[in-house]
Amino acid sequence: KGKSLYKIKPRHDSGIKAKISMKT
Amino acid sequence: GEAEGPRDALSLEDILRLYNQPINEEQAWAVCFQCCGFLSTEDARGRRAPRPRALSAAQIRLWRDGAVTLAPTGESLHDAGKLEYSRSTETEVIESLGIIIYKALDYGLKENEERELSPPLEKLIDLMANTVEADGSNDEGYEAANEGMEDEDDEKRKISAIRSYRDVMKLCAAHLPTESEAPNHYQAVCRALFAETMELYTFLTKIK
Repeated sequence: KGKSLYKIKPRHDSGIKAKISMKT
Repeated sequence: GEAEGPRDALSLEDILRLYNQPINEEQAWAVCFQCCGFLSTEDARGRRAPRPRALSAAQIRLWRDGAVTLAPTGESLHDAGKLEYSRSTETEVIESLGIIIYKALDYGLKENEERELSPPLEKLIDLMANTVEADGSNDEGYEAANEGMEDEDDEKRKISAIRSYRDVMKLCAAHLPTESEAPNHYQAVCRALFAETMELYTFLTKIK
């Protein structure tokens, strides 16, 4: 029932997180 | 506690807060598919719910049966007439949905951290949120409706721009080993997410 594990990496300037942040 | 009493629906925000952790990838695919299924049906029936530009996780509702719907924002409803005309276009709704889903996957992570997503899911979000790096031939436009004569199979093989809820659903279905299983599979994932969250909610309410 547990949620699947996920890997965390340092935020990258060209990563999706940065791109999404620019949109919001 | 924002939640009181037995519920038939939970918002994505409720779910994130209750677990205090991000959704998993399978749930992300499922919420995308189910929500776009709802939106495409709404459009087909010609009775679009008014949708403001900036959507939030609080407006995405998961239902007991695994359906996912998008609720209009409460406050804006009083402004009825005006809102009808200022509702978002399909691509704008998809963009907002992509951002909400990403944030649900990113929930609780620090600003300097980034979750490693599987390439297909990252691609889906990239396309939905319209953050794909332009590769020269990428001329999407909000109002452009160049649907027309697209070859169904070709479209399925590689979608380079998302223009409709159906495009999102196709990508979500293509993620599965058997595409025809998509409606049942994703409904089951959402139904399970609802049931597990309700279980947790009931448990937390009891110990409170």
